[in-house]
Amino acid sequence: KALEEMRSHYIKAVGKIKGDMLRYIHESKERAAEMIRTEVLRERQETARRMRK
Amino acid sequence: KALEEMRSHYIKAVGKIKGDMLRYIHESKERAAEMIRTEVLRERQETARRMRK
Amino acid sequence: AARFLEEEELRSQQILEQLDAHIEVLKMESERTVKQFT
Repeated sequence: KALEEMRSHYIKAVGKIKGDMLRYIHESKERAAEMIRTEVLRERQETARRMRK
Repeated sequence: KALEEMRSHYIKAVGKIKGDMLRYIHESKERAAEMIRTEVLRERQETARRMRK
Repeated sequence: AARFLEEEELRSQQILEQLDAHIEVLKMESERTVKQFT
C-alpha cells in the first residue's frame, strides 16, 4: 500500500545517489590515469633530451 | 509513525553513504599529494645528479 | 605509477561495496517497517 510505495521511492532515491557516486568515482579514476599518462610522457621527452646532449 | 520510521532509515543510509564518500575523497586527495611529493623529490635528485656530472 | 592505479581500482571497488551494503541495510530495515505496519 502507501508504505510499499514510500519504501520503493526511498530505495530508488539511494539507487540514484549510488549512480551519481559511480560516475564521480569513474571520472576521478580517469583523471588519475590521465595525470599519470602525461607524467610518463614528460619523463620520456626529458630522457630523450638528455640522450641528445 | 511508519512513515517517520521509513524516513529515518533513509536518512541513516544517506548519512552513511555521505560519510564513506567523504572518506574516499579525502583519501584520494592524500594519495595525489603524496604522489606529487615523491615526484618533486625525484626531480630534485635527478637535477642534483646532473649538476654533479 | 601502475601501483597507484591498481590501488585506485581497489579503493573504488571497496567504496562501491560499502555503498551497496548501506543500500541493502535500507532495504531490509524498510521491509521490516512495512511488515510491522501491515
